[in-house]
Amino acid sequence: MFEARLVQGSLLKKILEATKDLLTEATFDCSSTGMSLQAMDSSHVSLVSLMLRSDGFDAYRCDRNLSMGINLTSMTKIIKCSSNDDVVTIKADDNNPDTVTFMFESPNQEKVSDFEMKLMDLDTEHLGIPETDYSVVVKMPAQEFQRVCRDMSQIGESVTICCTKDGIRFSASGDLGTGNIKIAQSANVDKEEEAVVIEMQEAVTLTFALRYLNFFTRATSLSGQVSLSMSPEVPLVVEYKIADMGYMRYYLAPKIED
Amino acid sequence: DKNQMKISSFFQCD
Repeated sequence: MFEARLVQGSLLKKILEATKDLLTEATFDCSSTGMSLQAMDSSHVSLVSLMLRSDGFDAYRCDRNLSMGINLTSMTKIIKCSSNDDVVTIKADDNNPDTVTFMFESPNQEKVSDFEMKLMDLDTEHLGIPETDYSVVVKMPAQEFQRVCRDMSQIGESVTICCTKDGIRFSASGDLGTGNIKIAQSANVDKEEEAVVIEMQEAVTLTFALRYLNFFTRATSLSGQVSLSMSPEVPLVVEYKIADMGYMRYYLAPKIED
Repeated sequence: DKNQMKISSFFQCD
């Protein structure tokens, strides 16, 4: 028996929004620790890693480990049938292993819906992600990062991110010319969410495809802040924390400079 | 894109 109840049901909508450009199907792994998902996009350039810890749910029961192969397009259709203030419960029954049920309850309990969705047999690879001490970790407002990625993609297909102790510089070039956006570390801020904080061991310069970074910024509604972790010649990690529950992380392989 | 590296060349299958 698996049952996970989330009072803040709209969180699932945000999570699906944050994966929709990268994934069409994925396996949700459920255990006593929580629900997790790891999947590469079809081009194997990026990897999505979601963690929702069991203690972040309002009720959580997982008697045995369970892998649910989910068509995310179908799940999105079903989750759209919930209202933003609905309580969502995800249920899977050991006696009926080919389906998962989503139950939506209105806050006043006057409307209760349930939708049973067919599960898929997915043959997905699970990648081991090594613990890494990154050369640079930048925390910045998620909306600011979204804006930078959007603006840079007006100029070119790739962005070069150069991070020093002074700040982080985003550069793009294309047929129309070049663009640079430099964001300095915050001197002092009243609100933690508005801060730009750079933790640096050594300066790093890496180039990434903006197409993917823009897909990642679909997660902006999940968190006020985003963190970018970089080391030379390894994938960038873009992390959005999900308050009191876990995270949505994206890994993106760098581009090789010409 | 020949300059784009694959994520699978960094992380191994479990």
